[in-house]
Amino acid sequence: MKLKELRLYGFKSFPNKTVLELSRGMTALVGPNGCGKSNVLDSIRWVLGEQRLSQVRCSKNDELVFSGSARLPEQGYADVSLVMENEGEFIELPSEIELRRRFYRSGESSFWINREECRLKEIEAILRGGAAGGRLYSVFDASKLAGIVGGDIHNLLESAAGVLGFRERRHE
Amino acid sequence: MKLKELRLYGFKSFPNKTVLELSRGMTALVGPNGCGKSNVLDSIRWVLGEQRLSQVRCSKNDELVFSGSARLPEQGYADVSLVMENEGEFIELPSEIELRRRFYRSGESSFWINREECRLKEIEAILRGGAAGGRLYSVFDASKLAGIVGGDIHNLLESAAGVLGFRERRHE
Amino acid sequence: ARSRFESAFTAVREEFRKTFHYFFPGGEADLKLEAADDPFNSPVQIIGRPEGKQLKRLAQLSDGERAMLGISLLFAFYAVRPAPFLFIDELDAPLDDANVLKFASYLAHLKNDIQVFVITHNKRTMEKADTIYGVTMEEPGVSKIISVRLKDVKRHHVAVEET
Amino acid sequence: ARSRFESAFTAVREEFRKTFHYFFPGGEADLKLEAADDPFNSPVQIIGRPEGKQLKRLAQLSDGERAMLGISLLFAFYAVRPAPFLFIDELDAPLDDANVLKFASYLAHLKNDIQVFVITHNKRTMEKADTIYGVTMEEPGVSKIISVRLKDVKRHHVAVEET
Ligand SMILES: Nc1ncnc2c1ncn2[C@@H]1O[C@H](COP(=O)(O)OP(=O)(O)OP(=O)(O)O)[C@@H](O)[C@H]1O
Ligand SMILES: Nc1ncnc2c1ncn2[C@@H]1O[C@H](COP(=O)(O)OP(=O)(O)OP(=O)(O)O)[C@@H](O)[C@H]1O
Ligand SMILES: [Mg+2]
Ligand SMILES: [Mg+2]
Repeated sequence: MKLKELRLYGFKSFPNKTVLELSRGMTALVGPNGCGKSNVLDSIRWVLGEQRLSQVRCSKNDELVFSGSARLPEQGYADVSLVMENEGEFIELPSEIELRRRFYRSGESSFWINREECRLKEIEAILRGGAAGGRLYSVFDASKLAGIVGGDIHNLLESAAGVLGFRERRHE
Repeated sequence: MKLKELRLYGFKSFPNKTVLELSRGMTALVGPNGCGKSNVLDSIRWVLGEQRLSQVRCSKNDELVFSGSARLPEQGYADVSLVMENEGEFIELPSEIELRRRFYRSGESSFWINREECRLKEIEAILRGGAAGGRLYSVFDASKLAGIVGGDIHNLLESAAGVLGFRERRHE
Repeated sequence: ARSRFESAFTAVREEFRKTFHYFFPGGEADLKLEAADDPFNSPVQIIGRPEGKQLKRLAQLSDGERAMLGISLLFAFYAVRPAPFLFIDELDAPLDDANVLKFASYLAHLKNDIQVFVITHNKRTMEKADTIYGVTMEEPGVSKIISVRLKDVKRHHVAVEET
Repeated sequence: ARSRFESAFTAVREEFRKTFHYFFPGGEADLKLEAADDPFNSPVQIIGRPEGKQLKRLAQLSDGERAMLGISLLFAFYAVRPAPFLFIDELDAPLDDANVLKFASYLAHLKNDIQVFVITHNKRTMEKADTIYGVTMEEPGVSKIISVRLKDVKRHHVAVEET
């Protein structure tokens, strides 16, 4: 599985439509303090179904939506799309999978898989069901690292165990 | 007041007698991860009377004493001296003040002011009494900074207030 | 499920000993299940001892050493169960130059199998990237993403220093 | 004591607005006593708003912005009540190049009145130092301190990169 493209609109500090092409290998995201790098990471967690506000550094849902700048007014919703190339991990799905999530300030949420509206549950089911398993340890920052060093590795061990079991089952 | 010299013996990762001459202006302490830079800061806090083990990154007193390396055995005590130039802040004391503190693994402690044995109380009294006031906000690291940003600035405000009052009194 | 957990644990422990050794030559590491009779619920004890240092509490390690330990463990999990992508947010901040280089070199190797995204302020890490995106806020409060080449980054830093 | 506290508060607030402005041009900052009738025990509200950003919770600022805010406040206290010495342990770790330069330049000015000791991995900060001491552990587990000159540091880093 490979991430292909990320699109942001109205998400945190990205009011304008922003398209980020994601290449193979290693991509570095650089820039001054406060310019929005960690926000990009938050958007990826969020579109992949993260429900814990703390994991996207918010205390209220409306903090996900662009709250305005000196020149621009606040926006009405945050919208993030992530296009992934399915390289066989999701046997029942097409070769390209687009996940999209939108949150309105009014509190409503919408979700789409390949342009078809769906529920968050379905996105979660896809991500759990693939051979890639959960996304549990894909995003690492200083606080996650401190947790690991503190011994909080049970989730990680269970994921490692979960996938090993799945692999055993597939070879039966 | 100016710090003139720091001497370490048996303190944390400094088994051998180490003398550090402290110049005016700005001194940078550099080196690889884990080489002992923060330990030098701990030694300064400690010799200035710090009693909270957490402030010198220990959970037990004996962690202050060199615990041995591949080649060297552990040591029996930690000894730190700090020589300060009194530039008039401590009117009743000589122009050079040497504070020294020693801790034995057995649990005993010794303190000296200018080579005369004394109690910790007397070192604390000196440091409180000078026009420099407490050492309350002399050492800053990431966790201290996080505390400040979290609003934990009362100590700092009180020190600032304390000294301002002292200055008013002196000008009466 | 229990034996599956135990084989995962054994695999991760194996990898951790290797990655720790990569970052701490001459050092030793281990993972121990404190309650060996109940592995699934047992707390895990992490042991990491750099060369020449007495094995005591992890909290006695320096900030940079603890970061390297966490990174070794994280890479150990990826070696056992590689997720298709990995996002890293400034994990190189507390590292000295030599350790940043080791970290970046490890990622340069990992990226052949895993899509790696790393946020960094460090040029050594940037140098190992295949693609660099700059996030800017020319208009205050408004983020924008642009493609950059490594020499743009270097020129920008020189320009910053000359101001 | 209460009026002494209040004048200290006012002075720190004044200085904080200046230091914040130095690190965040175009930004605004403030300190507020939440319980104005009981200043001594009142919690203090810290407000720091970089240019163009909506004023909300401090927690919404980035890691680097929060570090800069803390540093601004710390420097504000020093401007009001300068202790004779200041020890800094790697506060520049989360800062980008431009902010490290501002931080180091501020210290270069402060050091005329205050004896500054700074632990750092950052060359920009080292360049502003009058004296550099290297702490090494050639013998594993045994710390040693040596005098270094800035070009030794640079040569060492080049040597590290060439390995
Ligand atoms: N809903 C929102 N609307 C507008 N701006 C926002 C919103 N949420 C966060 N921001 C802004 O985004 C900025 C933080 O961005 P981010 O955390 O991505 O920075 P960063 O590039 O990771 O910086 P650093 O290098 O310091 O970690 C903050 O200044 C914050 O004010
Ligand atoms: N009592 C002791 N005896 C021997 N070694 C000790 C003792 N206490 C701490 N150490 C060692 O000192 C080292 C930590 O040193 P220190 O925290 O000063 O590093 P540092 O130079 O600040 O590194 P970093 O740049 O990563 O912050 C640890 O590796 C630890 O094992
Ligand atoms: Mg960030
Ligand atoms: Mg340190």
